[in-house]
Amino acid sequence: PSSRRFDGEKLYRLKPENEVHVGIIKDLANRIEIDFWKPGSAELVTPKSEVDIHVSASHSSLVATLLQQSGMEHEVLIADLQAAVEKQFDSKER
Amino acid sequence: STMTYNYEKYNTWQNIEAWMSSITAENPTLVSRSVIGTTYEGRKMHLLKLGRRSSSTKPAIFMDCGIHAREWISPAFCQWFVKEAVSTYGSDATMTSLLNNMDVYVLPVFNIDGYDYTWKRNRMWRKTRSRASSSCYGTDPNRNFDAGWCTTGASSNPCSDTYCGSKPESEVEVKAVADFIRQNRSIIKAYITIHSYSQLLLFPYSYTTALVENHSELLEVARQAAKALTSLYGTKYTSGPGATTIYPAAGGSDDWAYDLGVKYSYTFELRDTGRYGFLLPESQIRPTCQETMLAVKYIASYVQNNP
Repeated sequence: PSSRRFDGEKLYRLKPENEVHVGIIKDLANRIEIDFWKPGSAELVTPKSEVDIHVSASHSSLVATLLQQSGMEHEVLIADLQAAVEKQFDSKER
Repeated sequence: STMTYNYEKYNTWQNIEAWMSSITAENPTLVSRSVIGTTYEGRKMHLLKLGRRSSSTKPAIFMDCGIHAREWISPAFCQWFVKEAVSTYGSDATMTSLLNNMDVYVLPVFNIDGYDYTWKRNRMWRKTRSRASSSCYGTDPNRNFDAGWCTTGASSNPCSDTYCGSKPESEVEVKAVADFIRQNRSIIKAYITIHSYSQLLLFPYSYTTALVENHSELLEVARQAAKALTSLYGTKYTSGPGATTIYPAAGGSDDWAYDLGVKYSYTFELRDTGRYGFLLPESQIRPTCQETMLAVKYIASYVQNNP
């Protein structure tokens, strides 16, 4: 129903181990637009926490490359946000 | 009629508003409705009061849902709670005792403008829709309460998702809720706010790592409530003070309510732990609400028995 579409946008889970990793995340947030799902903003990121970030389709390859180079543990939780938006309406009634 | 209302779907604000009207009309002895304010975009903030009518003033619990616009499972739970209250009153001993002896104020959607915006424009919107003195819209209502306002974990940048606003209670929605709780401070014994996601049951403080005076009691009640929740489907919850259990965040509603004197103040972060995040499928509304009911009823029962 929402007019804004999320095709190809991804939700990453990052697991920063140390302050270097935290710095990478904060630097990334300064360079590109990142929607923080958990915690609510880059300032709240700490080592040994789980960080869920929503990244636009156009920036996802850059983010993937940077994460690969950083050695930070990470995974893709949602590969296509638009598909997840649509799948939330999965009740039998609909 | 609420007979055809579907609690296992996500409902638009328009549907929720009509549902509030219907459920009040259909349950006049148990449900009443008032307007506590108007949103930035002019929508009425309806508050439901659940409880058997009494000639004397009863102690009360205040519960809100939907502070953050994109957390759709939260308003779904408030609707579920009201449905359960009216349908199990008279048959469920805990609910009957609760509504005979206390009133429960339910604000089904706190951030109504934001919620409506997530349906019509941007599913991932989080804040209110007020216009800051910049090109950016919105304030995080859960950073706008007067509890360590705009210090740790909140942003003074209007474009940030955690923008604290121009001053405490700058958001009309926050002020409306704060005014209502202040005006009814003497009767409100517990404050419960429903968020998503992460499966947490939190209590003050979030704006400092200091422990509250009744920390041990709040922790034990939280653990027992979480245990009740887990008993249904095995969903694991973590309990503790916000600042040390997740992260420091100033300006939160639970901290504010606690400092006002509401000594039982809890924040739920409902399902899940990240598989779906804010996009929890509708098929999970029922189990999520069923298990959450057990925890909320445990807390309510504890408060009722420990005035």
